[in-house]
Amino acid sequence: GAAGLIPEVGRRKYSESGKQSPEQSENFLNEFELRLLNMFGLKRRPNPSRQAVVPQYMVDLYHMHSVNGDHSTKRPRSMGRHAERAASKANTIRSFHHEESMEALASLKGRTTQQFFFNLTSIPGEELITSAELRVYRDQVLGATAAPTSNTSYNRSNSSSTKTSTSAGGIHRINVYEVFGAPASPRGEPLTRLLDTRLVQDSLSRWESFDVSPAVSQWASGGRHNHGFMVEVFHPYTQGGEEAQRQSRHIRVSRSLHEDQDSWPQARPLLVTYSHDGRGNAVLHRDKRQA
Amino acid sequence: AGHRKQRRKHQHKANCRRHELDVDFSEVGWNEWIVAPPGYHAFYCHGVCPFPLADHLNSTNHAIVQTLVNSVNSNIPRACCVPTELSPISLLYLDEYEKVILKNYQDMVVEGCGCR
Repeated sequence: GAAGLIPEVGRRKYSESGKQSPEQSENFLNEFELRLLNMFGLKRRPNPSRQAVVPQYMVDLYHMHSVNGDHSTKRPRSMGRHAERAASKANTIRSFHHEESMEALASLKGRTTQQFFFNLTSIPGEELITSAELRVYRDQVLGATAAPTSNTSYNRSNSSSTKTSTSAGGIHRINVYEVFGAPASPRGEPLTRLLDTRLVQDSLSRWESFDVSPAVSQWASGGRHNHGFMVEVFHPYTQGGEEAQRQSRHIRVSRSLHEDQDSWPQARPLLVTYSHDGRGNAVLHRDKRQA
Repeated sequence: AGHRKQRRKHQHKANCRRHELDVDFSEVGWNEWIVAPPGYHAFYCHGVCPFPLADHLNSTNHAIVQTLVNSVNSNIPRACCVPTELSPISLLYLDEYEKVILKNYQDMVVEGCGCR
C-alpha cells in the first residue's frame, strides 16, 4: 500500500530517527524515491489492477532469456527467428496489446482485414528499438463435427495443438501491412505498405510471428507517424455458408472472432518490441556457446 | 598456542568478505508490480581491511598504502570493504501503464568484495 517505492516502514523509521528536521528528511526521502524510480525507468510507482494481464509469451521469454533464469524453457517454436536474434542485442523486451476501441474489422468473400493500433508512447526516448514482432494466434479450423476446446488450445498457446482437423487442409495467406494514412475515400482502403506475409496451413493451432521492425522502430523514434497495422487474411474460398464463416474466424485478430471470452486476454494479438537503453552491456539473450 | 589460534580464526572471520543477503520483493512491497522473480540473492560486503592486507582481499595499491598509514597513525581510517564486481538481474514486471516489460538491471548482485 505504499504510495512510492520506499516501504512505509523504512520511510517512517528514517523520519523518526531525528537525525534531521522533518522537512530535511522528507526532502532526502523524496530525492531517494526519485532515484529508485529512475533506476527502474519508472515515472511513478506501478499500481497494477487485478485484471492486468501478463502474456504467457513474456513469461516464457523471462524463463528463456533472463540472466537469472534457469534457461530451462526452450525457445517457443512460434518465436520468430528475427526476434531471437533481436533479443541477443536487447536489454529490454516490451509487450503491448492493441487499443480495441480503435480496431476496424472487415470480412468479405474469403478476405478478412483487421486494423490495429498499438500505443507505444510509454517507450522511453532513450531506448533504441532493434526489432519488433506482431504475434497473432491462429486456432485450427475444425470440421463441423468437432468444436475447438479452447482450454486445450489456450493452455498450449505456443505449441501446435493435437486436435484432429477434418477440414480440407486449406492454405491461408496472412499479410501484415503498415498503415500510412487514412483511406482516400470514406469506403476505400487505407494507404498501406507490406511488412511481412506468410502462407499458413490451417490444420495447426499456433501463434504466428510477423516481423514488423521497420515500422515500429520508425514510430518509436518519431521518424514516422504511428497509424497502426492492417492484418489481411485470405481464406481458401468456399461457397459461403457455415464453412466460410468458420474459415474466416480462426485467425484471432478480434475479440468478436473468439468464442471463449475468458481466454481472449491470452489469445489476443500481441506486439513485442526488443530494445536497448544504452545502460550496461548485459543483453537478455546469450546463446549457450557465448555463455 | 590454542588461544592464539582461536584469535587468528576469529580475526579471519571478521575480515572483508561477501555475505548472504536475500532480497524478498514482498518484504519491500514490490511484489505487487514485479511478476518474476519473487526475490533474488543480492549479497553484500562487510568486514575489516586489516594490516597487513592479504592478497586475497582484492585491494588496490591505494588501499594498501592507506592501510599502511593507518597502522602507524590511527587518525587515518582503514580502507573500506566494498563490492568489486557486480552483475545484472532480469525483472519481469508491470509498469505504471500496466504494460508488461522484461528488462535487465545492471549492478544488482555482488559477485566479489575487496578493500578499496
